[in-house]
Amino acid sequence: RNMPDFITVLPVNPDMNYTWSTFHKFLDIRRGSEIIGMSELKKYFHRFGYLPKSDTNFTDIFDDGLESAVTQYQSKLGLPVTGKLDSATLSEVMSPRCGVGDNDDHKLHITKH
Amino acid sequence: YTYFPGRPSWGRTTPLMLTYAFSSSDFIDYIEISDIRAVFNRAFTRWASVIPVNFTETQDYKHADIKIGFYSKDHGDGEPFDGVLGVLAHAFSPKSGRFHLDAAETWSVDFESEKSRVAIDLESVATHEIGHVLGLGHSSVKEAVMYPSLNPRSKKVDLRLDDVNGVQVLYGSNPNFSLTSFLQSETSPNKSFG
Repeated sequence: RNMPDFITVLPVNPDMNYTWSTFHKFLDIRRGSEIIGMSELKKYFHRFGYLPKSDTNFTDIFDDGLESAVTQYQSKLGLPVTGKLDSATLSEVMSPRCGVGDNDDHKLHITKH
Repeated sequence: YTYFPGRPSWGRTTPLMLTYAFSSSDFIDYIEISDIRAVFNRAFTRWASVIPVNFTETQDYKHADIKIGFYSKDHGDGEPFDGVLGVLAHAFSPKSGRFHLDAAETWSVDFESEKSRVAIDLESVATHEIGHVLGLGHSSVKEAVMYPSLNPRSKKVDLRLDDVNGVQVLYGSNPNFSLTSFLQSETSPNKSFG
């Protein structure tokens, strides 16, 4: 039988209502699938610098842009690069984190006046 | 390690003197202020041990270089907080000095007394955000303080080589810093990373 490469325990109980706790439903969703709420995941990747700043109209479809964002995210955060919403990736996405973006143009960069 | 665009810093005056202050109005009341001050003192000292920077607490919030406060939801800087978990805190690049923590979190200075499953270690977050205040961006090294995520009820307060290398590019090395001693302590079996 097929076994996952690795198993990661999600950081918080997904049954409880915390920010990003609903993202567990995207586990192993494949490119081309449409799931209600996927746009929120896209907003997450947009917020932290993995989707272009100019993108603001997000659909619920797992499209090429999201796959690219997932790949960048995995690479940036030292995760296995699969381009998929695997357990390691979703676990990291759902983890509480700093609000500063991960890429250059999405950081809280303001000079003092 | 990474930096903010343009690699801003507070400059290389040696030693660099920076002051920090806590907001009297935007704060939490369920942890003793003395405990919070001790946590931040340890966090600032950790960074000061590797670079030639002195951090001093001041009561003069208005003129402090680094202004620390706890805020909820939209607090006027264009980066609203989001309630329990999610985003825990954020800090701005040099020389803004703004250091904001999400008041909605269950902040903890001691997991023995704070039993909440969603408790967040204040010292770990403080140490991370000071890295941003100094000019560091996020690291890809999971063990580094500057890695962006932190799970509830976990601690990550010790600087790793990636953090040290990054900040020393900006400010140089503290004359009392010994890389050999640091590496020995980093590989110590007694060191815990939460």
